[in-house]
Amino acid sequence: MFEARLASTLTLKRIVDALREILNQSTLDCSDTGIQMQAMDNSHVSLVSLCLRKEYFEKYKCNRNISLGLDLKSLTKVLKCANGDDAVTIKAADKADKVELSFESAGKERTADYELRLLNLDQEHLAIPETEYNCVVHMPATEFARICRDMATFSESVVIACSKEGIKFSASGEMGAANIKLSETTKGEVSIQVDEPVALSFAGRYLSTFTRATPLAEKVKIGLAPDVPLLVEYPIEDYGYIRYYLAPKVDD
Amino acid sequence: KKIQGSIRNYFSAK
Repeated sequence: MFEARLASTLTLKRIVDALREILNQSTLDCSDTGIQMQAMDNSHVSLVSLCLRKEYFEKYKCNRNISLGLDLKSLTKVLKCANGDDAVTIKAADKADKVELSFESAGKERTADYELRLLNLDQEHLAIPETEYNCVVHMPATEFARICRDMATFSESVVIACSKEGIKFSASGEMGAANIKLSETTKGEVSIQVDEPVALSFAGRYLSTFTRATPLAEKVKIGLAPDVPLLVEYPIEDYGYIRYYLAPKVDD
Repeated sequence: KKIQGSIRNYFSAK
């Protein structure tokens, strides 16, 4: 038996919004410690990893590990039926072929239950190695979203170069070129830790997709190391995260 | 010219 209750549907809506552009379907792996999900996009260029520890939930019960294969489009449709300030309870029996979502209005005067058919997804799990990133940058999530949007105007390819001087985003195309550089701020809005400078090239379209998670977090963490995927991490309060990994572009 | 790498080249199957 699995049961998890969140005080606000809004955060769940935001989590699904952060996933659904990159994934159509996904399996939530529920255990007694919380919920995990990991999936590659269709073209296997990026990987998204979601972790919600049980402390994130108002109520959490999971007697036995259970995998819930969900169609994210269908889940979005169900979430549209709920108000952001409704409480939501997700329930599934052991070996169930459906999941139940119950919404309760803030004043408890309205309840609504929905059933969603579960999918049997054959999802491949990848081992994500522990990586020491040479450059770790924290910046406001809205700033990162703005940079990705502005870069997209110029080119499909974005170079991210990080050194002690700052982090620089560059894009150049037929129209011209764009360079945006952020330095560390004294107020701590932007922090930049650099062991070795790193410069890598990425597909801007994926970076833009990752910024769908912007409403979830004030700050985004970016990790860069030579010849490994970029890490873009959005914390979910103190109880979890969405991490996106993006394979760099490499010389032909 | 740069080409897009695959995430599978970096993360192996469990």
